[in-house]
Parts: sequence; C-alpha cells; structure tokens
Amino acid sequence: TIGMIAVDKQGNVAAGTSTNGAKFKIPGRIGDSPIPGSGAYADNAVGGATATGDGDIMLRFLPSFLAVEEMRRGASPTDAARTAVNRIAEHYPDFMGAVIALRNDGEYGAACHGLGDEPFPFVVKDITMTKFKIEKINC
Amino acid sequence: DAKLPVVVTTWNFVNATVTAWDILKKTGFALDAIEKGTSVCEKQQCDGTVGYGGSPDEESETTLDALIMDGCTMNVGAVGALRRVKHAASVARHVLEHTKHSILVGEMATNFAKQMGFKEESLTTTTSKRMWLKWHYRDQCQPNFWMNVEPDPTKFCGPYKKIDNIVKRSKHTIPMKVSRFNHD
Repeated sequence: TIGMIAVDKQGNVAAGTSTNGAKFKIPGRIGDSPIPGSGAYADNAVGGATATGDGDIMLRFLPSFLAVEEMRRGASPTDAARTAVNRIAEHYPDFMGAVIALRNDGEYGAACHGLGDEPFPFVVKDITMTKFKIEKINC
Repeated sequence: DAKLPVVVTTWNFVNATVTAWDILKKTGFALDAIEKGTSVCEKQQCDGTVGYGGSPDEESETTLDALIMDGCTMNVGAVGALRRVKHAASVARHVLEHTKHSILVGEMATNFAKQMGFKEESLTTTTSKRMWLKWHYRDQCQPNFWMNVEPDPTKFCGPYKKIDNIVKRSKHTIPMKVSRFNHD
C-alpha cells in the first residue's frame, strides 16, 4: 500500500491510499486501505493521517481517524500516531503496522509496531527541504 | 511558520512523493497531489504492493483498493476489490467527483469505471501468475486466511467447508506477516 497525506499552500488537507492488498487473500477481501478513517483520514481543521500494515486487524480500530482526533485534542503528530498504534497493540500485541500523521501546519510524525528489527521508512517533502527526506523510525 | 506545502508518504515511495510535491508546487491542490502521487505507484507497481501484477488472491487475480479524502469538504471517494482496471486512485477520484456515494466495490466498481471511460484490462502479469503457481502448487496454499474449516487449511488447499463445532469468540489468530513486500 501507498498511503499519502498532503497539505497545499492554501492549507487544504487531503489523504489517500492505493493498494493491491494482501497476498493470497480470499477473493472479495478488502483491508483497511479503502476505508475512510482507517486507511486514511483528512480534516482541514486539524491535518491528516494514513495507516499501513495488517489491514484485517487495523481497520477494526480506525487508526487514521484516531490519530487525527488525537491531534485535534492537542497531541503532537508523533504522539497521535503512537496512540493509534498502541490502541491496536493493546488488543493484538502481535499485529504489524504503522501510522503516519501530518498536522495542517506541516509538522509530522509516525509510529509503528511489530516490524521487528526493521525500521519503518516514510518519505517527506516540505518547503524547507531542498530534496525529499526518507525518515526511519524504530518500532 | 507553517512548512507548507508538504507531503508525507508511507514506505520508500520516493517517485510518488516527488510527483505529489511537484503538483503541490505548481497548482497547489492537495487532492490532485494525492491522486497523481498514488497513481505513480500504481504505474510503477511500488514494491509489488500497489497496482497491477501484485498480491494475487487465491484465484490468482489481482484486485485494487484505493481511497481519496478531501479534508476541506470531508468528501470521500473509494473503490474496493476493483477488477480489471489499473487506475484505482483515479477511479476513486471519479467516485468522489461524479457520485454522491463514498465507496464502490467489486465488479460494479469496474462497471462504474468503464462508464467513466477507464479501460478494462487484465491485472495479471507473468510475475503475479508465477507467484500464485508457487503458492498453490509448491507451497500447498500456505499461508492462507481460512480457519475453522476442513480440510485443515494449515496443510491443504481448498475448496473448504465449515466445521460446526468451533470455539466461539476466540481472539487467537496468527497475524499476517507484514514486510516491505506484503502489506495493506
């Protein structure tokens, strides 16, 4: 899956996903990616978020919606993403996935769970950067 | 002090991010950046996890899911299990802009896409077919997503039929193995 969040010069927030889903799924299955609030969510008043990982588990917790709501309550993007990931991990300690969050002022953060020694990478580009930046976080 | 415009993308999908950024810099619309950026991954089959020719299902078919959400209007367009159309993100944008619905799925989403002018074509490639053949014949359909069925889905391929005497409300499932090359 690719998950993407953008804020334009006018402060408009948009988010989206595109995926071919899980390998060898039962025909007809969809994961979290096309579900609003799960795969991605956006609200101009706050920012946006997107999620990736085990969609069968993640969609039960609407992690993108939760991350945006946490930012609405004043949490930093990193803390908001962490809260969304932790909510899932409370119920499914073995799940694997990540959430990234972007506030409408351009601040961003991410959190992941269960990826083992592999860090979770994400790409950022904002007006202050001369080139895109690949960020990596450890779960 | 805002660092706008800005785009953030999951995983290492640089080309998609750069495309989205170029759109933000030129025309400025976040919604366009999302559609065009994610479309790059559909075309380039990012890590085999996006677009045609990846993640075949049990019947060896690749289907696509996509979502686009406008944080200004709270409007949503999405497609699920889209069959035989490569441009899932753009079809999702058409759901957003040309319907009062939010999500269309399956064969009917394909019909909608065709009505909107999208081309119908197979999403299977030699790579995805080879992947499926290995899973089905060499790996005996392992892993799969069935449970409480017979024959034992941890050992055998289907077709399966349900087992009636099962433990209800069991929380135990073996999680999907997520990696760079297998994720939603």
